[in-house]
Amino acid sequence: KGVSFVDTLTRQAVTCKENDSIKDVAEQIISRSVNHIIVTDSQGKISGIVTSWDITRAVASGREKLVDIITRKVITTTPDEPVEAAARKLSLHNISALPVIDSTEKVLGIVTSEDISKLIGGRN
Amino acid sequence: KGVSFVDTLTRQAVTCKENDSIKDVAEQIISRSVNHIIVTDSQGKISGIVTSWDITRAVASGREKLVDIITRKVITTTPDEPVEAAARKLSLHNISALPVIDSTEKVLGIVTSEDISKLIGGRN
Ligand SMILES: C[S@@+](CC[C@H](N)C(=O)[O-])C[C@H]1O[C@@H](n2cnc3c(N)ncnc32)[C@H](O)[C@@H]1O
Ligand SMILES: C[S@@+](CC[C@H](N)C(=O)[O-])C[C@H]1O[C@@H](n2cnc3c(N)ncnc32)[C@H](O)[C@@H]1O
Repeated sequence: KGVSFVDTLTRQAVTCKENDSIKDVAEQIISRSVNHIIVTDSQGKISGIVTSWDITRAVASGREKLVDIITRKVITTTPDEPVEAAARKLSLHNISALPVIDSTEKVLGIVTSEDISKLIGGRN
Repeated sequence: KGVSFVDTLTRQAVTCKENDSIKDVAEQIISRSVNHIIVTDSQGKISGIVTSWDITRAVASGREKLVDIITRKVITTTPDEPVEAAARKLSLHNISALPVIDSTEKVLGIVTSEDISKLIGGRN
């Protein structure tokens, strides 16, 4: 069994801008049926991540602005990282997705624990 | 490589009651650092599931009652189901967790795509 790399599991990332509203981001999460939205700047570089868990935190705490719930210190991966290493990163930080970025921090896509768990389902 | 069963991956489920508020459930999701809450009746039997995605749907659509966002037709698993089969169920239905129930529909625990993805991280 050869090693597979993140590149093979990368899917298109849904992104938003810092000055979007919490409701805008919530609508994207629902319409795209995802849990993770990557916050990017005007050049497409990563500036944070916001998830359905963070929207839930806004509901629990009464926070009203997107900037108050964005996670800034984002754990990321690259296309050439082995999937096993990416899976260990997810486990270590108790997170369920890794933005895939290039050497200039441009967002190339995303890989989630749902995508990785599909590898266990086997070929059949 | 032997087959492993859901039993080995089952973790404790966080549960709520049908007449809890959306805010109560949101607070549990944050304080327990989970994404999935299983709705149970007075005998501990499963009656639905609500996730951070559903709370996000409440924000996107303005729904205010928990009963309006609970998913009723729950895909479940049992302790003796092979993990590979559970992983295929998650993939097939585009969901990220399976309540683990016994033959009387009593909730025994939960298994998530995060737990399954940890199997890919290897032993090291
Ligand atoms: C710590 S996890 C706990 C719940 C669950 N394990 C999950 O991933 O949703 C939730 C938090 O992780 C953050 N998060 C998600 N992906 C992340 C990543 N790649 N790097 C840093 N934080 C991330 C979210 O912004 C959210 O605040
Ligand atoms: C269809 S998924 C789409 C987003 C993403 N794949 C996820 O699982 O969060 C979101 C919906 O799945 C539902 N759901 C989660 N686990 C479920 C399960 N075991 N059976 C049925 N529905 C479930 C949630 O209640 C929510 O409405």
